[in-house]
Amino acid sequence: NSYVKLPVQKLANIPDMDSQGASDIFKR
Amino acid sequence: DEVFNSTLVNALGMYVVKLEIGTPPQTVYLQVDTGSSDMYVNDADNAYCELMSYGSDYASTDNYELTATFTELPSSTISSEAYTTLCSYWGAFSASNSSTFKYNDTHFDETYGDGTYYKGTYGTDVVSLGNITLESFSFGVANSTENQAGILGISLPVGENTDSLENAYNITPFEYKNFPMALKSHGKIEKTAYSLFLNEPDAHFGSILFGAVDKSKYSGQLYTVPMLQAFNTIDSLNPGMFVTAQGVAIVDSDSKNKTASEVQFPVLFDSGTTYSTLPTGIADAIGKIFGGKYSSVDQGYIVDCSKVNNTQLSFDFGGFNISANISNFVTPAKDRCLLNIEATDSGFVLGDAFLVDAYVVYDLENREVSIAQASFNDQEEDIKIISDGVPGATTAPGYYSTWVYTPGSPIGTGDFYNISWTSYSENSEYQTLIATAIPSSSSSSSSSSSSSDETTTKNRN
Repeated sequence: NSYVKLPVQKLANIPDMDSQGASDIFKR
Repeated sequence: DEVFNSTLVNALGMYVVKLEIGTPPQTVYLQVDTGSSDMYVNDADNAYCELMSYGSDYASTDNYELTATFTELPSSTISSEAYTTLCSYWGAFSASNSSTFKYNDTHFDETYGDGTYYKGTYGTDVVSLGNITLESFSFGVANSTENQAGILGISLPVGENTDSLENAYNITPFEYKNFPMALKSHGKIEKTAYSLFLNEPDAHFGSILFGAVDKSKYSGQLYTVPMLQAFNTIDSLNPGMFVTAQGVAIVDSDSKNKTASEVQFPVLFDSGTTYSTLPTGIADAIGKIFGGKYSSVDQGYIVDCSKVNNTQLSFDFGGFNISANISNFVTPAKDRCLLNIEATDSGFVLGDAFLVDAYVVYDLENREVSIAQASFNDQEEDIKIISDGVPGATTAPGYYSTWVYTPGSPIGTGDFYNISWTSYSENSEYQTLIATAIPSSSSSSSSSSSSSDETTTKNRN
């Protein structure tokens, strides 16, 4: 059909316990 | 010396797609990232995953009382399988267990805007999604990372890490067919373009439509603007699908506009970023409208929660506006709220908090982006194939009024809202709002001390 539909699933981010603060997980 | 009751902050979450890689297929969940161009999967044997499996990272939690809230997801989204490591939760790839995987001896070493990184080697294998199979698809296997999940970068090929390895690995820059390009070369789509619909903030699923537009997922007119050429060349320091934002305003419940800025700046619609980063002057203008105080640690403005109800953050992209609910950007904490808009001097991004209210079509071939207001009316699909232009899209009135790079100036010229404002960047009272969201009753800190606001008069840029 000339298109590809992918479901995009929203998953909770598992905080990295080793990181020093929330700032590390805010942006890529 | 004492128990400290700490709160784990939900960072909204991230948007992932499920892919099968290799023979036999191995399942991985990859973060969809319109801000990068490479696909990386974690090597099942990488040191970080092994470290996480031993739980040594948790050894220091003895002095913390952890609380958690679990929200039930539809049974189809998460299986009841027990995950032995955090990496296996997202899926990691074992190259040695795939009979069709081939390393191609090309290294990668990519660091992202949040400081996280992937390092490893590129290779090829079979990638399948639903009933579609891509043979000999190129991706990276990361044996060094501190990310638990892999990533599916779907931006321009000029952003591939292979273009920036010349110095480190003596590799001649080259481009390969990344995921959206491979879909076209395998004949699955007619044009290297896709439409992103994240759905409502509380929804569990959105969708990404490669090669087509779903007219049921937006309202009003779909407008097209050009990607900025300054970010599209191999010499670009920060390659990506940047467009021009022409102005920013706050729209309250009475539809009254408060203009925050009429300054042009380049901005990226980035699904791999949770919140947003905006030019300091513009972010400050928004913060001031809400009476906020900037916290550099929390990367946002501390505001009264009552001031951020029923309000929209509206962006002018060239004669049309796209608005996002300001509540998407807000994290309640303590007795105040954090407005998650980071002030920065480069790398301006509108992330998921904005994108949930937008329908964005990325046309990588024509180097254009079409944008409309997202619609959540749950109408029947109305899918149109993208074969040449984007169906239903019209050229934005301000298509040719683009931001132009000026050496030493990250943004354009124009007026901010009220050319004098108060800078709160060093306000000590709120420097660590999130970290101290729920302090123990016995704790005390210097944060209760009064602080004086530094007032700075800014001139027109």
